[in-house]
Amino acid sequence: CNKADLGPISLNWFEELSSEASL
Amino acid sequence: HSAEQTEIAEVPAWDSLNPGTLQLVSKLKNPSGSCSVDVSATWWEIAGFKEPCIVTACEYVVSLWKPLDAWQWEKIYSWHFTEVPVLQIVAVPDISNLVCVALGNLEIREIRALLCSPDGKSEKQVLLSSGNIKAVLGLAQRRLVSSSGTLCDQQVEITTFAEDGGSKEKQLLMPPEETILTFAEVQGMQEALLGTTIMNNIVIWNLKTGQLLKKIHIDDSYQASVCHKAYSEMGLLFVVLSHPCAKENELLGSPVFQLIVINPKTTLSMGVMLYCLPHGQAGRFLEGDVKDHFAAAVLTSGTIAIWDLLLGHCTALLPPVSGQNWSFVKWSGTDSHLLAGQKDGNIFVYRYT
Repeated sequence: CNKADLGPISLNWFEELSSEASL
Repeated sequence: HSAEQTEIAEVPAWDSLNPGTLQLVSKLKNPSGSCSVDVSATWWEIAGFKEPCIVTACEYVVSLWKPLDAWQWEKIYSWHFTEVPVLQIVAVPDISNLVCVALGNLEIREIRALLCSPDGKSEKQVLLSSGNIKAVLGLAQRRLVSSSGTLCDQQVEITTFAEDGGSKEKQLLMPPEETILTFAEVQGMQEALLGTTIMNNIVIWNLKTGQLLKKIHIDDSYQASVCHKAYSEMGLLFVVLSHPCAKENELLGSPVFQLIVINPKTTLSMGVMLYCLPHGQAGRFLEGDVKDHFAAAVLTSGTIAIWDLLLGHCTALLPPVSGQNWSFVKWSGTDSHLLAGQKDGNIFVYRYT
């Protein structure tokens, strides 16, 4: 499988999604 | 306390093409004759020492077995249930001297903690939750998550246990608007929790805040997938699913487990690997367990199959023993053994190498 097909990757996805959910 | 007779039987024959070997090291015999439903391994303090014990569950009795010398086992406690039968044992990591069980008929109606009195002389039961419980899982750091109700009245609750096994505190997680089928921890991320839903979505929670972070739709090729294990690596989420409803594919055979990768930021996902049965083997996933990079499943054929998730193929097959199909399988949480059970109550302990 090709990682590029999954879109931009963030190493801090959990913290970023938690911040977005707090907004 | 009565000592139960145990025995060590011969090592079964293996397919020489499979690199893994299973050696039978011990057998626990259930004298009660009632239908056996589950097995687990746990730590229990006995006379000041923490011992790696085995817990067996029949329909109306849960028993704790302590190890003796030479792979013999002695039953030391039994908890009895009169009205509602036991459906499953819920292993809670990082806790000793406590076993949780789910009780019910077709669906879970109660979750109970089983303990002993401080003097160790009598068994105790504590009701943790009751209602229309859909899914339950023991989590690291002495926690247990359960979901109850459906759709608009669905409740997702975390119970944290005190060190003495009592229920310490309860916390609610934001429910998704669809029924949760299973939960899974994310290895190495103690604040993250996954759930699979009836709509073939994977949901991600933040356990600290209770927030529902994302809902990710996965491939519709396999319905009612069960999530067994997840880990995050290089910003991607890898998830091991089993597919109880998967149909046999002429090219691939029967897919039993699958590894998928998800980008939680974009919710895009793709399949990485299908773990199929070797050619000539038939059956679908009935029940199974994943620990580290090993997956074990009881198939509808009555055989147990083991996959090395890193090698990508089936490494061992355990056909029915003594003419009895296997009905459940668990990796031991206290060592690297495989616990395999039959309906008649016999539990076989295998060393997998």
